[in-house]
Amino acid sequence: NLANKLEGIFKKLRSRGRLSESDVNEALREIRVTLLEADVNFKVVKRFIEQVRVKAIGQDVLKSLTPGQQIIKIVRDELTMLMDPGSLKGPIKPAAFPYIIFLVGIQGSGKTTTVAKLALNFKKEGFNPLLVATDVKRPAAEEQLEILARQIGVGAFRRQGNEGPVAICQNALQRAQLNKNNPIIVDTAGRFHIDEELMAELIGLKNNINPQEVLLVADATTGQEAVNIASTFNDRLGIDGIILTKLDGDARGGAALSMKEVTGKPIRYIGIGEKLDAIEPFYPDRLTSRILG
Amino acid sequence: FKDRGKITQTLLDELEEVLIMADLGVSATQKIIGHLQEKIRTNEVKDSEEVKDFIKTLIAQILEKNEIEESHKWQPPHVIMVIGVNGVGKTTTIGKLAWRLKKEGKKVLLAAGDTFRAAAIDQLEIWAQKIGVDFIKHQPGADPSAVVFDAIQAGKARGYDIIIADTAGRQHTKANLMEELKKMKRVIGKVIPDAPHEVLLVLDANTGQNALSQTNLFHQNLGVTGIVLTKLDGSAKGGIIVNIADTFDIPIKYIGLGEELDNLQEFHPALFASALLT
Ligand SMILES: Nc1nc2c(ncn2[C@@H]2O[C@H](COP(=O)(O)OP(=O)(O)OP(=O)(O)O)[C@@H](O)[C@H]2O)c(=O)[nH]1
Ligand SMILES: Nc1nc2c(ncn2[C@@H]2O[C@H](COP(=O)(O)OP(=O)(O)OP(=O)(O)O)[C@@H](O)[C@H]2O)c(=O)[nH]1
Ligand SMILES: [Mg+2]
Ligand SMILES: [Mg+2]
Repeated sequence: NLANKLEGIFKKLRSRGRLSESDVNEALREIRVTLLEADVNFKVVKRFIEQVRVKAIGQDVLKSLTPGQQIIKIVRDELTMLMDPGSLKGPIKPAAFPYIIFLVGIQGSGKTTTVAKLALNFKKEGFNPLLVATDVKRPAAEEQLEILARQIGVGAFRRQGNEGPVAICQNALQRAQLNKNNPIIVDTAGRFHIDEELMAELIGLKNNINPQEVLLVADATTGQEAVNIASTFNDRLGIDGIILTKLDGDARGGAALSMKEVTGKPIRYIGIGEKLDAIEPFYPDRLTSRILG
Repeated sequence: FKDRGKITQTLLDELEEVLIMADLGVSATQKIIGHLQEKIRTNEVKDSEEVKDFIKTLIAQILEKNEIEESHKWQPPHVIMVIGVNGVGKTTTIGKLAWRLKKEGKKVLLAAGDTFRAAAIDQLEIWAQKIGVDFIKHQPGADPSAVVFDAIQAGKARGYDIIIADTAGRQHTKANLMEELKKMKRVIGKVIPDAPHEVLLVLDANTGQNALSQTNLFHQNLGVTGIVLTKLDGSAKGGIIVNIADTFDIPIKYIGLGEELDNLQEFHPALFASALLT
């Protein structure tokens, strides 16, 4: 792992007392490889390495640390700052009716499942959520949401006729008002950020319904395109936060760093399994350790 | 590398950026650039245009090494098991594959082997109905191996050419879920020796380096005979399969280019290599 590699590097170097430029450069090469292998975006890594270089050169090595440990400490601190715990908002707190939450993202990222996970959380906190099925394209997507709703004992709304997503949401809001449902969590069809028509559909839906939260649901295994996906969804649609799913596998999750860095938006939750209670608020230092391997 | 020019360090840096951003990963990129630098040293590659051609050819060669002629002269019933992590496109790919095989005149049977995920059976059933192929299912929560056993028995008895088994998505790191797949494979083998004849691993082109770990563990546990790379209609290049092709002996059989039935194509190494560099 990175810690051992850096120890190995510094064993070979004689420097003590101060981190020299050549010590730092060699360590940065290892750190760069570690971050790229963890799927952090190439350009994000470039910027990050420069930040670390500036912080590290000429630094006094703290009495209690070896040079390798010193560099790791700088990297860890810089990474954790990038994840910006200042903006750490914790779980969502639905305010007055209507508190509308959109879940958006590319195909297969875990949106439908996460809608139900969020609903279960809110139910446990005493809310009465309503799930809204606007994915009328994927075979049995509406069934999927209904079954999940039934499993957790919350209501689900699906279209009655041939309405599109806007009408479905409007009708769902009417139902929510009558039934006193809040929050209203909207599942959307998976779509590519480069699909003009589908992005326009989503933008139209947002403009019409005015959700309080738009959350990008992204797979923790996403590679270099994470930057493109997140920035396009953010620039064109506008997102308020990110949910990173499937962290119960062995993906390092570098995509999280890339998406946070390029959008500035907070990661609100992580998905850690297929069951509906497998969701947690996001802790930056845990993900930092994971990315550094 | 726009027009024919000198080979500069900038060019090599740009090349490294292109390959890494295509998800080839550090080690595959370093290996490829290493080969290139050797050719530059011996003057076999002399300008930026030749650099591009060399890289394309090298990547195509890596991708070609495992490709085999698909004879399609299978002994019926030919059994295909489709596996992979959550959400990569297994169920949709089975629909596309069944459609393609039906158009070739084959009698296809689909087995609803995902008895776990909400509406997984309904999803595959809708595809089966759209295509017009037969479908075997049990109730949700049933033993997946029992469904597949049933399907293979029925397939054998009623003379189907191809039987395709869908499975639930799962993380490759979960030993108990891998055991479930191994049991399904054994059960299939009990009904038809040598079956499943094909174990198709579905990978998502948006996935980064984790695709290596996925391939490694699925292959170790089940023996993967072919890969399908889906969602290449997005912006992801799927470069991780260059490392996979180099590391394993598994052929890449198909690519997925969309959500509709005809969005499945056979894999072409040279075309893929070209697309990686654009
Ligand atoms: N292991 C694991 N699986 C997950 C997680 N979240 C979702 N899944 C699974 O990922 C697969 C895809 O989930 P869906 O909720 O259908 O994804 P989606 O984004 O709605 O997919 P589309 O609507 O087709 O775009 C399913 O098998 C889910 O059970 C997670 O945190 N961990
Ligand atoms: N754009 C695009 N979408 C695809 C492709 N293949 C699958 N999808 C979409 O990806 C999402 C997930 O597909 P599924 O077939 O449900 O994936 P799966 O692997 O069976 O998922 P689980 O069974 O939940 O693990 C759906 O929205 C599909 O339409 C493809 O090649 N291109
Ligand atoms: Mg969905
Ligand atoms: Mg499926």
